[in-house]
Amino acid sequence: NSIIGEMYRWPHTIPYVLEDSLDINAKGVILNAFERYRLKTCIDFKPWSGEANYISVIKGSGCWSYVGNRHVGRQELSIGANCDRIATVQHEFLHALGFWHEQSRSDRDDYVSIIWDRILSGREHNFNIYDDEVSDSLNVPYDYTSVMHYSKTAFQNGTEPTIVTRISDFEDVIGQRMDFSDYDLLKLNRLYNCTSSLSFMDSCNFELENVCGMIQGSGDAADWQRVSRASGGPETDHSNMGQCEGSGFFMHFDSSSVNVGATARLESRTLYPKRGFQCLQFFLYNSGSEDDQLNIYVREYPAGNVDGSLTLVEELKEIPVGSWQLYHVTLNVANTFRVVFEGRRGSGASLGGLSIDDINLSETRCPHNIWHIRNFTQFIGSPNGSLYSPPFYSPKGYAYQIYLNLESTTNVGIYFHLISGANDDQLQWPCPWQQATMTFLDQNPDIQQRMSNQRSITTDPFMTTDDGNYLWDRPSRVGQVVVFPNGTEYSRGRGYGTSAFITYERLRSRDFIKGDDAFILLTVEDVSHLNSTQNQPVPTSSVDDLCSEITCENDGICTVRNGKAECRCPSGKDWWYSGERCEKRGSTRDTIVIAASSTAAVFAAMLIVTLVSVYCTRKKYRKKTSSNTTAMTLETQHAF
Amino acid sequence: TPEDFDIDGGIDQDIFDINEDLGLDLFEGDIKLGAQDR
Repeated sequence: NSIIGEMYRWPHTIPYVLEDSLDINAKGVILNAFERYRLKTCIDFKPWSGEANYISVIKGSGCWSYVGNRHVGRQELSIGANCDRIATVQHEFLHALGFWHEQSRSDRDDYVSIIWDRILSGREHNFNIYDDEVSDSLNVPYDYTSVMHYSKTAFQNGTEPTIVTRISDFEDVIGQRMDFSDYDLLKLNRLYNCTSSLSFMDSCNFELENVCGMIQGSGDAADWQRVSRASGGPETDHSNMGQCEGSGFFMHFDSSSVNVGATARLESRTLYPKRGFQCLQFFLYNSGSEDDQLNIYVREYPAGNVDGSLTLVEELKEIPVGSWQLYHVTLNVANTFRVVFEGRRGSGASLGGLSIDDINLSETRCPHNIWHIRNFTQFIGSPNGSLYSPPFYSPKGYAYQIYLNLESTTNVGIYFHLISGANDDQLQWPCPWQQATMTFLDQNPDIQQRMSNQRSITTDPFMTTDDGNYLWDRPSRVGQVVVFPNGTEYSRGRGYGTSAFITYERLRSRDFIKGDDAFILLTVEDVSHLNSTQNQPVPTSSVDDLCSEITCENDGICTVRNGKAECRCPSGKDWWYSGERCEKRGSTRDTIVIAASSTAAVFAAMLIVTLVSVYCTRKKYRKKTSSNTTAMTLETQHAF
Repeated sequence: TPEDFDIDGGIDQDIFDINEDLGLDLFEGDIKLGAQDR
């Protein structure tokens, strides 16, 4: 629910400064949070270049923000110690954009009960309700899944919950810190009149017969078919795994019905890039030959080229048979373009073909690596629940491994390890400023509706351990010798991560596990450039100076108009402040009283004037009548 | 494993818990209301 008043809104592109006080990991997390805003809303962020008002992100004490644009020039927002989580940053920026907490809305008591005697003494005010003169729920239902909702343990004085949801199923849902909920996005997009986003391009689960405007290629041997099952597999689509009767479609290229080398092309609708880099993500199922392959092309339309030029981007070969696989393909297209999926029949025997589903295209960076975990549920709460990923390499050449701890019965733990690798002799040690971002993928078909769980850690080359070693030193020097399943020995450095990555309840609340498969997306990038100070331009204009000369009372906000500072005063439905400094309060009731009083006064004045006029006229008439009578008497006397 | 570093210390702290531990008493737990210096 949002703060009422247009003066609290930011422009759609918000200027920001990441102050030097911030930890380098926090800076990276904040930039990742901005990417989520760019994907799902029309809000964008840009480094401050002298605009009158901007958000200064600091490492203060704790995690906090002001609500709405306060028009103070440099408006602070704190991402303190332990606040460097993406959903926490999203939460604080939602405050800055003008949102209060979900459970403070006026209809709160219809949905949750506040257990007052379980609240820490003196903290009861945190559970106040604010009426619709202060906040606006924007016609959106109460949202248990909001990233702006307190968790059930907020401000508790013991172990019992302070917030009890009236629908018990939501008791462990409130307080999620994964990503925006659908209603968070609806409210934000309503408040800021969003109609598009900067980085989202298209999403397709093939549920509609128009197949998202995709077209069959010409001059190839076969077509892709929209089906709900294929004879050689899969039995269901990926979007809803066949759970909804009469729906659940995907596109299938039947390689068993064509000759070796035959192709079928499926082209996306025309797409218009803004940023010049894209990530194509989709699920692929192979029920044909292990030699069947999927080629990804882009057909670009530079100015004047109506036919477009076709460029091969990636050949996907050796596609595992018999299960849905997740693929990412990086594109770098600046012209108008189409994405082309080309199925190609390989040489081996085929009883099926290739199937694609849940395509998402966005102007974002693809993750560097994917860890696909099969038969996931069997590991939950099991002594066998210590899972190590295959080895991966970062773009800089560091080898690493992820450890997922599923042994606990409540929480999933996740840890990042550097391991010995082929490039170690050429790399810098201790490993400096590599940020590892670990994302548990919510497999919702639509990328904009996903609530994936993400945490990031950054290697600090100065960090030491109890034994005096550098934590991120070369694994062959400070790590333990361990063995891969194939018997190969390697060294693994100490893990760095969290035992509270996500709870199983939250894991089951979304599509994190689908067909008993789970995906951990991994990106390890060099963030050493974030160590340097962001350029700080001299503030433009005299906006701040002009406003510093006046003080607006009653929460009024100073703005500069035609070179003159003036106060914009807050108002509600039936009240307002006015005057040069917003010092005068007015309300509808006052106006009615004034109007009624004025009417009565005017009526009384007119009545008095009328009465006086009548009195004078009558008096004058009587005088005249009296003198006429005297004259007539005299005349009569004279006549006689 | 004991060798691993747990950045959350085994506790899933929410925003309000972090601020409470720091002795902050902010509006609704994490909101600054007071006037900010220009």
